[in-house]
Amino acid sequence: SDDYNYAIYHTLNEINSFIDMLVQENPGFVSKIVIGKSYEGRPLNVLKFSTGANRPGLWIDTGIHSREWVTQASGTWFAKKIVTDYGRDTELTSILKNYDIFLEIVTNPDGFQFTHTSNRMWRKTRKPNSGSSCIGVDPNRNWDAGFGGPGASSSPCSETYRGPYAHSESEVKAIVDFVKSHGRIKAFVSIHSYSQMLLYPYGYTSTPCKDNAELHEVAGKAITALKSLYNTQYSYGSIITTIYQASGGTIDWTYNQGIKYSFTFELRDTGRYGFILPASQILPTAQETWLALMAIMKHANNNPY
Amino acid sequence: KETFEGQQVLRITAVNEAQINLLKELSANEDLGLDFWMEPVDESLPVDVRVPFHSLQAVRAFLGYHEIHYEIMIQDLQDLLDEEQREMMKLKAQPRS
Repeated sequence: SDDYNYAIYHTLNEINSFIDMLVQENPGFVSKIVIGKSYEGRPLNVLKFSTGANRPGLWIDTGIHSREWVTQASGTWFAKKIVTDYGRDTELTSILKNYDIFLEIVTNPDGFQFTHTSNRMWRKTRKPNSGSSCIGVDPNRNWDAGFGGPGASSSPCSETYRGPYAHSESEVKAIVDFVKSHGRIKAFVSIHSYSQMLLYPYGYTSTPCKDNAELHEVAGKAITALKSLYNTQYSYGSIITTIYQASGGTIDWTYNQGIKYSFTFELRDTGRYGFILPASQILPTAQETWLALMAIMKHANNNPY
Repeated sequence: KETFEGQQVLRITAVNEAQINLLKELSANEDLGLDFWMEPVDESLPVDVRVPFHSLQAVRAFLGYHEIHYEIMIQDLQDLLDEEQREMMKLKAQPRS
């Protein structure tokens, strides 16, 4: 994995090969869990970084919206970073002494494959919608948190189609089942692009979440760390106050499951290239985002609950 | 494979709620085939929309008529995607040091 080129965009097969390579190179530390299958039958691969049994977990996912290519690329870099820094970086080593880290790099493999083969602009899953010629559900509107409320569409042809019912998408249900069966996930970060924001619950209601003050403080620390590298400006706040009302969102559901440290990132850029971020920006984006992730994981490590 | 020749991504800057509402009306028109990369929400946030070639004229006319300011964020989407593909192929071909 030292020779893997982290500075370019890769296909689904290349990323899955990378995942297997990293597991092979790090027996006893890195393992692969298949938490389910996508609609088209692709494995939903989650990397587990663990230094001991029965640890609580920290979850990171990228690529739930398939066209947001800088997120899957960043997730790949995060995986290598964890392996490289464990035992060298005292903070990460301390985090991994107390927590497992779970990383799902290609959270929507059917959509991602489709962006490489057929439509680079594809965002949703690829499951057909009965009674409609339009395909796919927005996997970030399909969660059982304010599901069906304002901020999602009931039209299968819409990019924000919520789906026929909560957790109808196997890619979403797999994470739901994993989080519920694990039972001790303490932080959940879902990574999107673009617009350079760090967001916390809620999206489906303007009622502040009960940990609003703490999450706001943590987000402020995280984007300060992020900015320290390349001076990239982020805004932060709750989803509904910072961007818009969005129902059925991932981190609203994880927060309501009791996972206090639930965050969503919107990575680079602010609106020059949008989803077509040049590959030359992959590494700086991943490096600065990692500093923010470390700030969140460090806070969780220092504030067990 | 879907290609995007002539498609543009516009960055629209609404100045008030009335213009945001007009943009929401536009987003509800599924015939135009618009893909909002950033939804019309509030005048404090930009609105980015990918416009298929066949709708460009109509969308520009609409924005012009309602005096809604916009800039072209991506002149030709396919050009940018071709560049992305070239980059991927070129860098993959390079032997790793």
